[in-house]
Amino acid sequence: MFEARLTEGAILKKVLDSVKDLVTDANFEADPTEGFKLQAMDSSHVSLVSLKLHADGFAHYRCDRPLTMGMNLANMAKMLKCASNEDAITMKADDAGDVVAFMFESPGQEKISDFELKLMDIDSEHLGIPDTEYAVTIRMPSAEFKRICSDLATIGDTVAISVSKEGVKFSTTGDIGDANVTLRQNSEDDKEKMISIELGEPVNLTFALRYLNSFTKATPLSDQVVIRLSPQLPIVVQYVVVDVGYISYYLAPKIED
Amino acid sequence: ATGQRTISSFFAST
Repeated sequence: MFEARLTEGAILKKVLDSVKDLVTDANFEADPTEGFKLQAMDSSHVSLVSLKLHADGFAHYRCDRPLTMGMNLANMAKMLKCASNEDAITMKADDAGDVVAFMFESPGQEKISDFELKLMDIDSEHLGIPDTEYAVTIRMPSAEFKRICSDLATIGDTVAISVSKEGVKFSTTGDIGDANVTLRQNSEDDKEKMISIELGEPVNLTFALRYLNSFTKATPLSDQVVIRLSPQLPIVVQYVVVDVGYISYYLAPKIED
Repeated sequence: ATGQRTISSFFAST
């Protein structure tokens, strides 16, 4: 059987809000040692989301054997919306069951809610993501990244991200004109405002803003976002929830035909 | 013109 309790249930609500617009149906994997995981592609197979909540990130975690739980994410989101932000959330499933149960407990235990979501059989392709050294690693405030993506999407459909010693430049072009936003590394002690750029070699890649904007739905999970780039490789946009887990998005670059 | 590649063209199926 599988049973996992998150005292801060709001994290699970935010995690779901971060993936439900990108992915319709997905298999969650509960693993005895690793924790609660999901890997899924969007319907166009252009992007991939990989999320993991570590087993020891839960207040209580029990998983007797690996368990795959196929869920419709919109329906899961409907149920989690019924939990208050202050509630603890417990997920439970039997090894051979066809439902997953969500229990929401208010902080004073004066309200307990039980919801059961029907599981589905989902054929999903699992991709192996190699451990790669990336040419560039950028750390910046997640709200700043969200702002840049949404601003540029009002001008154009794609963003060219070029990283050099000068900093990182986000550029777009549209019918009404052009836009460029350049960020430079700073020496902020305040971690929330820190911008750091680790540069192995200069990189210039173009991505669809629609997907990057969808990734920024994870902004409430973390004050900082980590962006990794290498020539000719998908961008990685990662939000880390300290001591709990992470959500990483991968997006294939646009290429010149 | 620019084209969009799929993510599965970068990462192998396991």
